[in-house]
Amino acid sequence: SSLTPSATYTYKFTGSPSKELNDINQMIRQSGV
Amino acid sequence: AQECRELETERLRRLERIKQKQAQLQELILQQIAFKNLVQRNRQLEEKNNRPPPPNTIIHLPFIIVNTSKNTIIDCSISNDKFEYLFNFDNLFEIHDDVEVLKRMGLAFGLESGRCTQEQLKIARSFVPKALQPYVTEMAQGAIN
Amino acid sequence: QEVLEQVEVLKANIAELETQEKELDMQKACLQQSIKHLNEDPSGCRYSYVTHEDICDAFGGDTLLAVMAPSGTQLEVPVPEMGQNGQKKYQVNLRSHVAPIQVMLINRE
Repeated sequence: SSLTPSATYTYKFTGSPSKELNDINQMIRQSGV
Repeated sequence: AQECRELETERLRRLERIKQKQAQLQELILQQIAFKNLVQRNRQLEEKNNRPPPPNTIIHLPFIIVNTSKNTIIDCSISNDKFEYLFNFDNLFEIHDDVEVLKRMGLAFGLESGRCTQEQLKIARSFVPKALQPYVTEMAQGAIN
Repeated sequence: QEVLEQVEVLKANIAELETQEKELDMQKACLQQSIKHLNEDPSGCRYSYVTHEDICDAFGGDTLLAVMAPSGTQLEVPVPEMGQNGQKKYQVNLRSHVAPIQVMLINRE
């Protein structure tokens, strides 16, 4: 709850396309580099 | 000349939009093929075994999978009513939806990567409406991006 | 004269692209409806499952969490930040407003 909205990626079940999960995965991968 | 430039910009914008919509359509086609293939597989297996699989060994669609290394430590907090979960990982993770799982199981016949046998292509085409069958053939030939 | 011809060619091109785009929109809508019917069909629902083994095979030796949640459930992933111990914190937050969320740990071992 202390995070600003821009610092969070969101996905909605049965609402968001698969691409949004791909974006999340890419963000996680890049953070690990 | 000004009109020409504006029309060219408009043309490129439409081309880009069409490219995106074609990709979305291909993704929907893969989803339909994978789903129908799954239903067919499970129906045949249940008929062969004369019973459904035990309920505690299966997961119904839709679902998502969070995968991480087997060495990752996962800390999980759950609200009393199970309406909220918080997971903390000490390592990277990935999230995939059920369509991705079905593709990894081979239920999209490898169409997503342009690897598909003639026999599989025949079955895949039968899973989509006739008007969309040319897209399936294109995908099998590796035209998918 | 050359530019005028180019304008005509571009206009014709754009008209073709507009037709192509409308057809794509129609095909997408048709397919989305078809997938919706498949998901709602009782016999389809009965057989729309994967086994634990299917999932384990798809992800090698990873630890897996299968999440089954109602439509509209929000999944939030904050951009990882460095923790006080010098390690990055990776988080997933699930929030439902309709029904409980089910999470299953699937591990081959």
